[in-house]
Amino acid sequence: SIPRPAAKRLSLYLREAGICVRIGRQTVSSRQLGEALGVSDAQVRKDLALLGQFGQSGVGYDASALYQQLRQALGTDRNWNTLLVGAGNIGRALLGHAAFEAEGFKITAVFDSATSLVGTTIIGHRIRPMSELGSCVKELRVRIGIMAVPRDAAQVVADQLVRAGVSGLLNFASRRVELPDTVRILSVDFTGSLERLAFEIHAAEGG
Amino acid sequence: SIPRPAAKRLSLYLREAGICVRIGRQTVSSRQLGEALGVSDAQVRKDLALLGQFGQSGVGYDASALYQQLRQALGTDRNWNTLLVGAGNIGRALLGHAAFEAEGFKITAVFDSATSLVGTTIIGHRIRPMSELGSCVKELRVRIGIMAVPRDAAQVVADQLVRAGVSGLLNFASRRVELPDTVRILSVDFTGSLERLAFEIHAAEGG
Ligand SMILES: NC(=O)c1ccc[n+]([C@@H]2O[C@H](COP(=O)([O-])OP(=O)(O)OC[C@H]3O[C@@H](n4cnc5c(N)ncnc54)[C@H](O)[C@@H]3O)[C@@H](O)[C@H]2O)c1
Ligand SMILES: NC(=O)c1ccc[n+]([C@@H]2O[C@H](COP(=O)([O-])OP(=O)(O)OC[C@H]3O[C@@H](n4cnc5c(N)ncnc54)[C@H](O)[C@@H]3O)[C@@H](O)[C@H]2O)c1
Repeated sequence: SIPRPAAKRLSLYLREAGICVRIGRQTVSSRQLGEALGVSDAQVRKDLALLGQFGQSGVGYDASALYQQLRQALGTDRNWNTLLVGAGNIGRALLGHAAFEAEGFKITAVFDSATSLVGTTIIGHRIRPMSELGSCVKELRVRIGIMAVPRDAAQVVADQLVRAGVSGLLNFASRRVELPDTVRILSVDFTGSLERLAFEIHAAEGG
Repeated sequence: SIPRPAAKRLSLYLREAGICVRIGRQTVSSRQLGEALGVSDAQVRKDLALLGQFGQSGVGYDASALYQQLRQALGTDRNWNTLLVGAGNIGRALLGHAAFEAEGFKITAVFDSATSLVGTTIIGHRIRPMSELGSCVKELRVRIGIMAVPRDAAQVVADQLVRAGVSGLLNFASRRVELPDTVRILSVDFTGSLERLAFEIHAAEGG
């Protein structure tokens, strides 16, 4: 298996290659991949050679082939069933984004604690009560729980998802949650995106 | 000024330090910072020494001090006025997230093309017509435009924001937009977050 730091870089190349594929760009160069991480072109070529991927000099790598190869090497090329907790603004935006399923991340069930929402249908999904979480994770073999709930509810909901048996959480509430070591978590952070953009603007102006 | 690859790494350390500060973690180690990028601890220490930041061995860096120092070095420590186009699901989630202003990114105005929304007030913001975009960017000295519009509208809205004079775009619509070199863009990609989480789960299971 691939050493951890190299695997981390591969997952960040995967993200860049994934964006290229999703926006319809045919090729991507080692320079572009390196730029996104702050690593040299040579490091990128060395990492990708591990996978037997050798770009064409001057042209770069075929974005779609690289994307599939990286997914395979990192083990993310199979289908991952997810569930969503929180049918508010973020939840609805995620339900309305059809591309997830095409990319192997199907939202199989939606939960909410608000009695006014439970039993209704939002963007084709029946909103289930939190009491059904455990049975749903088992029946639908859900691996990932998406938390689109307010900050104050994040820990309670994380505990419920862990008890139900998910392997990972995608967390939109910007708050730290305590978890057992066996469950992975990734927090989405829009502020971080704004900061990165501000840095790019400042750098482009010679800062 | 700092060489570009190092500056890129610093901006990624900034993101990690920012998350630590926002979730209330006191210290962060060079190992944690390196883990997030796939670079060695030694590279992290070398980069941060450029800023005169020397962590305490065994303890790491003070997260909040590092965050402020990185923001200063990268030029993102001042206030950045932003505006939002699209008062739908994503737009409302962003308007409801009070932390932006505290972190120096104030949403100063909100625009939408839907006549049913223009003139109404959503989460304390009056929805303005697109015709007011140009005057607003000048009067409020807006630097960043946030695009929370459907895929098909992304290019049209990007053109309008560029004409109005913004320096950067935060793009939620997963589609490539053509821009002049003088305007920076950063796309938010939730699929990429799910992919990274899937990779972490797979790696933790020994994949
Ligand atoms: N990090 C960022 O930059 C950023 C930006 C925007 C929003 N957010 C965060 O994303 C999260 C979601 O935002 P939103 O605008 O969609 O919120 P929202 O209030 O519109 O939706 C939250 C939903 O969660 C449900 N809920 C509340 N407590 C629950 C519980 N215990 N169990 C199950 N469901 C519960 C509510 O009924 C509601 O439907 C918030 O935490 C918000 O702060 C973060
Ligand atoms: N990348 C991802 O993982 C991901 C996930 C979820 C949503 N999204 C994307 O985020 C975007 C916003 O999603 P949403 O759920 O908030 O959509 P939405 O339909 O709820 O809101 C879009 C808003 O934009 C407005 N609008 C449409 N055309 C416009 C124009 N020309 N000028 C100004 N305003 C215009 C609409 O009136 C509406 O209020 C979409 O492009 C969606 O695909 C991406």
